[in-house]
Amino acid sequence: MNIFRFLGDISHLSAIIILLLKIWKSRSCAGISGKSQLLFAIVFTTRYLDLFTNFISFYNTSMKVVYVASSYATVWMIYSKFKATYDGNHDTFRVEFLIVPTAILSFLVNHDFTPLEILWTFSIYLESVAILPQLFMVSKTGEAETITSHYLFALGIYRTLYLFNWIWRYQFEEFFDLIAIVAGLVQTVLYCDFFYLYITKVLKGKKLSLPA
Amino acid sequence: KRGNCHKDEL
Repeated sequence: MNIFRFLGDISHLSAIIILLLKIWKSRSCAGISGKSQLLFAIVFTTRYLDLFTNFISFYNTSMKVVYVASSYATVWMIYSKFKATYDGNHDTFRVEFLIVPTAILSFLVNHDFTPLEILWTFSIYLESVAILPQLFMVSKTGEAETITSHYLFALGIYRTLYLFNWIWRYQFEEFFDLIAIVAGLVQTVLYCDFFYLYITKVLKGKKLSLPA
Repeated sequence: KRGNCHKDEL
């Protein structure tokens, strides 16, 4: 464990908590893409199948349980509990264009042609594009609530910190995983536009508005 | 080939 990975995990966890609290407290999922949350639930499910078979540490297991539980809770709130506030008309990204290519790619490019490894690879590829429906929705509605932009910032920063974690691990642990690194780079690049707006607008107290 | 060491990341 290194500081970048730890801060990355904390950032990821806080993004998940921010979103849960936003929906639960405001009893509304307005402006939130249910499709992205569905994709995240798939990402965690396919990545943590070894949750019960491969014990790494208490920290690792507990974080995985929290991620999986909270992602399902978020999906449940959006599509069930508060579905009346779900803005389906603006959440129109075709997720099959994300799931099918990443699934095919995980069969073609992976470290090991075994079910667990292919599912892990699929989850890595899917996670790198899972935020697209949410970013698409923000661009369609033309703006996002401030709390939603904090959620997106924390979520984007987590994988950016993981990039530093991989530099660190390459340097000091001779550890190197090209699949995770390339997907992490793609994921971070997708946030660049949002990072720019967040830093130039939200941090100055303005509302986040994308050029529609 | 990456060993199982990798699976220590979330």
